[in-house]
Amino acid sequence: MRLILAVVQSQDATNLVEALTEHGYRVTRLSSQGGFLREGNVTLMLSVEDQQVNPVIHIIREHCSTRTRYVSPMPPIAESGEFYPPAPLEVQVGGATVFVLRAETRKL
Amino acid sequence: MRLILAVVQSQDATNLVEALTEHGYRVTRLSSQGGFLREGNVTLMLSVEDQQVNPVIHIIREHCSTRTRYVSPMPPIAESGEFYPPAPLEVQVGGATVFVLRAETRKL
Amino acid sequence: MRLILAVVQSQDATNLVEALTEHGYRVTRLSSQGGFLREGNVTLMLSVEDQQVNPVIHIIREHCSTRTRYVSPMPPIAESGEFYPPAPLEVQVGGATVFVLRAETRKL
Ligand SMILES: Nc1ncnc2c1ncn2[C@@H]1O[C@@H]2COP(=O)(O)O[C@H]3[C@@H](O)[C@H](n4cnc5c(N)ncnc54)O[C@@H]3COP(=O)(O)O[C@H]2[C@H]1O
Ligand SMILES: Nc1ncnc2c1ncn2[C@@H]1O[C@@H]2COP(=O)(O)O[C@H]3[C@@H](O)[C@H](n4cnc5c(N)ncnc54)O[C@@H]3COP(=O)(O)O[C@H]2[C@H]1O
Ligand SMILES: Nc1ncnc2c1ncn2[C@@H]1O[C@@H]2COP(=O)(O)O[C@H]3[C@@H](O)[C@H](n4cnc5c(N)ncnc54)O[C@@H]3COP(=O)(O)O[C@H]2[C@H]1O
Repeated sequence: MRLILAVVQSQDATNLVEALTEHGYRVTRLSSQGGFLREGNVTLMLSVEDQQVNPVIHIIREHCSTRTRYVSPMPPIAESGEFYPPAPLEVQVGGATVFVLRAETRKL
Repeated sequence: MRLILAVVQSQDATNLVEALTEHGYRVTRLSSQGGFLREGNVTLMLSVEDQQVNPVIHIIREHCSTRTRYVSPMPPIAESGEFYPPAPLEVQVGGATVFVLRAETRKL
Repeated sequence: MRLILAVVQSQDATNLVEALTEHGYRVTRLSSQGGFLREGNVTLMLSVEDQQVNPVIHIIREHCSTRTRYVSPMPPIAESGEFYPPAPLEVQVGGATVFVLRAETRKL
């Protein structure tokens, strides 16, 4: 079996979980946070049969979209003490980042 | 070594963690949520020597019980506009779902 | 690729995440709790190329320190009913506990 860990944006998580459970997949949801933007996101954990990995990835791709975020970097203070706020930095946050691991699953 | 991830019901988590630490196992607890019932549950993470996997699974089995949950599915609205609330759906929530992965562990 | 899971103390987590992202690493942060001390800690998840495992572990080691915690164990009630509070137990909490797993990573 394979354990899939998928980091997705909060806005996509609920629809994605609904789609996965409608297709009969079992899924566990964990709250997480991005290291760079420090915004809340969601890590989904699903254990599936090996041949279900690609169908699951297809469902994830369908329900997660790329978004552009604007981050204002720390403004450099000019020598003269004047303050020039730099243009906000554009950051692309992808649809999903997916990790696929080999795992043995047991239902107790 | 093996990394064990066990999704257990919240009601069983505290007693189970206590039993695992009393047996000398190290364990980390993460809050999680079931995808289907959308109820809070707990994901336990333990890294153990290969030969400790079965004793740990035995402790998990002893402390986690199956429960029946009743979920009221979305009621279908009849043609006549009358509302027939369907019988609640019975869902068995198992004792625990356990994933066993190969991992290398380092203490820094 | 390798998936690194590192359990670190809350006090070290923010500086460590900052250092990892400054070095260009992608990282996801999950809130967790220690099983023994029941204190909040942080589980970091990073997927990296195989040859980046040791440089990442070096950064973790640099930003995480060992601390001593004092825990007052349950006091035994003496026969005479008198209450002798035992000396607090000294517990060393390490810098970090790191799990390294083989994983395939896909960006959707
Ligand atoms: N050190 C860095 N330097 C420059 N730009 C950086 C960077 N770290 C992240 N970014 C950029 O910022 C976006 C948000 O990253 P964040 O860390 O908040 O949130 C991330 C993180 O929580 C997770 N993630 C992505 N790659 C990961 C990996 N290899 N390991 C663990 N988590 C990862 O998925 C979320 C979205 O990632 P995505 O790649 O789509 O989008 C990333 C990426 O475009
Ligand atoms: N392969 C897997 N990968 C990742 N996480 C897994 C998993 N199998 C189980 N889990 C986790 O364990 C919890 C209990 O699962 P169990 O199978 O005992 O009990 C399940 C099962 O009897 C039923 N169920 C779950 N998903 C279903 C689905 N798509 N269709 C029909 N019944 C479902 O509802 C109960 C509660 O499910 P819920 O999702 O709230 O909560 C799940 C989920 O958080
Ligand atoms: N093999 C493993 N698998 C999964 N998670 C692991 C792990 N080893 C360590 N951890 C995680 O790292 C935290 C710090 O562990 P450390 O071994 O440095 O420091 C530990 C250790 O010195 C001691 N300790 C933990 N469990 C013990 C036990 N069963 N018996 C005696 N001492 C224990 O108490 C400190 C705090 O433990 P706490 O559980 O609160 O918090 C732990 C736990 O969340």
